[in-house]
Amino acid sequence: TRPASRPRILLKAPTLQEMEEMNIFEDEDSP
Amino acid sequence: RPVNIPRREKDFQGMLEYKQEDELKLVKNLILELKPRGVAVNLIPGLPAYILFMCLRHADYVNDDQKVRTLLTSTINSIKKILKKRGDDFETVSFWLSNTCRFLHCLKQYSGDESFMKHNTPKQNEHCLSNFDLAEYRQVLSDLAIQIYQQLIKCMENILQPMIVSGMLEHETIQGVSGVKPTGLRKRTSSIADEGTYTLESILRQLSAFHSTMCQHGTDPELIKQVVKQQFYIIGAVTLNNLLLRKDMCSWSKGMQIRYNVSQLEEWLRDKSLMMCGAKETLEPLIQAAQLLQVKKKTDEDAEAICSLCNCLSTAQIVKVLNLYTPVNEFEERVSVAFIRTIQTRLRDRCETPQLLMDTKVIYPVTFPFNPSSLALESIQIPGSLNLGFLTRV
Repeated sequence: TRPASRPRILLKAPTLQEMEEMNIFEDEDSP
Repeated sequence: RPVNIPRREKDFQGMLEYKQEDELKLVKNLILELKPRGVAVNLIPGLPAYILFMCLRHADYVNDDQKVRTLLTSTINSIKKILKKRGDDFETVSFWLSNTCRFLHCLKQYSGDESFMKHNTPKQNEHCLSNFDLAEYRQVLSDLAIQIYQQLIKCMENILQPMIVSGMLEHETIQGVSGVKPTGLRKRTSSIADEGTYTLESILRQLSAFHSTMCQHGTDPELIKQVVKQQFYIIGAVTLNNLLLRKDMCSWSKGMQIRYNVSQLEEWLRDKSLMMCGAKETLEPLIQAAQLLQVKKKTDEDAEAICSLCNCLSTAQIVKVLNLYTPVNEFEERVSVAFIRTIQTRLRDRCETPQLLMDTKVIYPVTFPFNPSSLALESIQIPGSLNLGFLTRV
C-alpha cells in the first residue's frame, strides 16, 4: 500500500483533439 | 532445475507487465482487431477495459509517467479509430461505449480518491494507483464516452427511423376499427404490403435486440436507461410529426391504434423493468394527440377539456390535429371552424413557441454515474483467443 503522505503527481492530459494530432497510426494510415 | 509451478491467485497483484515496444501490439489485438461478434462474445463484460487498466497500473507501479501517457493516448486513439471505421455497427459502438465507461470507472475506483473508494474491498484499496493522479485523463475519457454515446444514438436512429411511421401509424393491428375499408380487402392488401412493411412487432423486436446487446456488453444500467429514453423520444417525435402532416392519420380509429401501440411500448418497458427511466414521459405529446383524436370536439365544455388535457402539445399542434381530423364513418363529424376558434381563444395566453413539428434530432444530455465493480483484478485471467501472450500477470 502506498504511504498516504506521498501525493500523486498530476499528469497533464492533452485534449481529445490534441491526442488525435499525435496520431500513433500515422505510418499505417498513410497510403 | 527450476520447476514451473503456476502461481496461486492470491500471489497476483492485479497488474499486467508489458514492454513499451509491445504497446502497439496491445492496442491492435485488444481494440483494433477485436470483433465484438466473434471472440468478444465469450469474454467477461468489460474485459478489454480491465486488461488496459491492469497494464496502466503496472506502468504507474514502475513510476514510468511516459509509459502511462502513451498507453492512455494509444488506447483513446485506437477506440476513436475503430469507431471511425465501424461506427455504423451498433454492436461495435455499444461494445466500446461500455468498455470506455468501465475504463473510466476503474480510473476513478482505483484513483485513491476517497469519494470513489467507499465500496472497495481492502484488497481493492491496495490496488489503487501509486504514483500518478489521472484526473485530467478521466475528463478526456469522459469526453470520449460522450462522443461514443452520440454515435450510438445516431446508429440506433438510422436503424429505427425507417420502422417508425410504418409500425406506429400505418400498420393496423386492431382489425375492423377503421370503417373505410372492408376487413377482407384490407387483409389481402396488407399481406402484400407486409413483405416490405415494418409493424409494431418489428419495432419491439428491434428495441429488444438493442437492449440485449447492451446487456451482453455489460453496459451500466443507468446508461441503458438513458439510451432507452432517447429511443422512445425518437419514436414519439417521428410518429407525432407524421401524424401532424397526414390527414389520413387523423381519425378516431388511428387514435385508437396509436393508443394501443403506446400501451405495447409501455408493456415492453415494464417487461425490461425500465418503467422509471423517463421513457414513457417522452411519449406524452403523442399520447395526448391520440386522445385528442378520440375526445368529443363540439361544445365549450369539450374545448375546456381539450385545453387542460393537451398540456404537452403546442397550440399550433392542437389546431393542426383539429383541422386535419377526418371522420371515417357516419357517427363522426368534422370539427367546426367555430370550435377551433374557441380553442385558439382559450389558449391565447399560453407562453409557448409557435412550434408545429418536434425536433427529432434532440439528444438528451448524457451522464455516466460512477459504477464501481466488485471484480477482483488479481482474479482476472486472459483468454488465449485474445493473442496477448506477451503480457505477464504480476
